Amino acid sequence: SMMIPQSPMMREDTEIHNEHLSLIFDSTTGLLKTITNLKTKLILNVQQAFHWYNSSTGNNDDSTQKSGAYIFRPNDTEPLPITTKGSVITKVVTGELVQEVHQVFSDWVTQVIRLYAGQRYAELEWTVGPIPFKDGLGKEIITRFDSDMQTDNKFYTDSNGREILERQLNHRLTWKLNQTEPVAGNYYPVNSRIFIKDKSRQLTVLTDRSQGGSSLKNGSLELMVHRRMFYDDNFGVGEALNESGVFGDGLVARGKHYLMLESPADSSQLHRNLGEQLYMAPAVSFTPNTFSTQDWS
Amino acid sequence: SSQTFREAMAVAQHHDAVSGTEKQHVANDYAMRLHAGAVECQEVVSHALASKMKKGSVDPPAAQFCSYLNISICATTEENDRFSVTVYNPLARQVTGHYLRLPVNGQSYTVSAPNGKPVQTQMLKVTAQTAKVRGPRGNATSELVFPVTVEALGFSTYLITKATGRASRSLFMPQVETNVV
Repeated sequence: SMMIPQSPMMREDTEIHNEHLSLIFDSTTGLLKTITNLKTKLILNVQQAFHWYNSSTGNNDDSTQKSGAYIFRPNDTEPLPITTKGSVITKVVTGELVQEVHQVFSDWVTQVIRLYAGQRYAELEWTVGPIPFKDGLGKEIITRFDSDMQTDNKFYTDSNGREILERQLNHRLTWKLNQTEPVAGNYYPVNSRIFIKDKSRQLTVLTDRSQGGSSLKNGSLELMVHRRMFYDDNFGVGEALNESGVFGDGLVARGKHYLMLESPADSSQLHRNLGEQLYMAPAVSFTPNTFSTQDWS
Repeated sequence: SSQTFREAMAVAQHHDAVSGTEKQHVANDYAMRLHAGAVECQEVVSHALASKMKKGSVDPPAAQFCSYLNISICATTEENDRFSVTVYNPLARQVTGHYLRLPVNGQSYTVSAPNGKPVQTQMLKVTAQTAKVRGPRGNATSELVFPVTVEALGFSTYLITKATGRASRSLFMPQVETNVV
C-alpha cells in the first residue's frame, strides 16, 4: 500500500489508505494530491498546503487600517507559500490501526496526516509556530485545499453556532456589496465546519476550534490557523497581536482538521454524526493501578 | 458525594477570552479562570466516577486527568507500568472505534478491555516536533494507540500493563516506519 521513493529518478507517489479512504501524496512535492472514497468511488484531485498572508501595516489612501487583533487585512490578495525544497514528507508510518504521513513545510510549520482503521475521515494535525518575527512582517497563516471542484463561487460555514449558511464570493444576501477587501471581505467565522461541493462530491472540513475560513476561488477552501503581527489595529486593545509565549519566542499552535469526502446527499448526516463525536468526545481519566484484571472486575 | 452536585463550569463566552482581542494580562487572567473551572470540573467527574466504581469498602483511586495529551504529556501513563484508563461517553449512543493515544516510555504494552479481552494496539514514536513543542515538560518516548468502545452515557475502563518478555508481544501490531530523506 505504500510506495517509498528509492531515488530521485524512481520516485513514486506515496499512498496511505484504510477501508474508507485513500490518500495519495505527490512524489515531488510530498503534498496531498488525491483523495478517494473507496466505498463510493468518489475521487477528488486536491492539493493541500500552508500559506501566509502578509499583514497590512496601513497603506491605504482612505485609511491607515492595519491588520491586528480585531482586523484581518492582508496587504495582497495572494498568500505566499510555505514550502521546503523537495518533498515535505519526512516519514511514513503504516500499521493496522493507524497510518501516518509526516510533513515538514518549514522550521515552524509541520503536519501529520492520519487515517485510523474504520474511520471515514482523515485527520490532519497541524503544528504552526513560533511564527518568525525578525523580518518584521506580520503573518497570517492558512491551510488551503485547492481542488478540481466547480463550486460556483459558493461555500458553506456553520457561523455563529447556528445553522449552516451558504456564502457566495463578493456577495451579500440582503444588500449590494461594494467589495473593497477581496480576501478579508470574504472571510467568515467557522465554529465547527466548512465545506464546498459540486453535484457529486462534497469536501467537508471540521475544525477543533473556531477559525476564520473562506473559498476565494472555485474548488478552493482555506482556514486561518495562526497569526502574529506587529502593529495595533486601533480598535481599542492597544497592543499588537504578538504574544511571546512561555518560551519567549512566540506561540506554537497545534490543532486538527477532520476531512471528509462524501456525496452531498450523504455528507449532511455524516458530518453531523462526526461532529457529535468530536465535540462531545469521550472524557478520559487515568489512575495508577495495582489490581489484576480479575481483581479490578 | 455532595461535591458531585456542585455546579462546575469552565466556559468563557466573551470574544476576548478566545480570539486574541485582549491585552496580554487579560489573556493570562482568562487562562487562569478557565484552568480553575476545568480543575473543578475534573473534581466533579472524579467524584462521580468514584461513586459508580465503589465496591463494598474499597475506594477506587482518585482519577487523574491529562490536559496535554496533544503534545504527549501525561505523568500517570509515563511513570507507571500499570495503569487504568476510564473513558466516559457523554453521547446518548454507543461510541465505537474512538482511538486513544497515550504517551508512554515502554516499548510494548498489553491493553485489556472491560470484558478482560486483549485489545489491538499500535506503538508510535513521539515525533521530534512534539518533543520540541513540549520542551522540558515531558519525556515520553512513544505513544500507545488503541481503540475504545463506550456505551451511551456510560464509561469503560481499560487496564494497561507494560509488557515484559515476548509473550505479550503478539498484541504489538506490526508496523512499518519509513524515514524519507
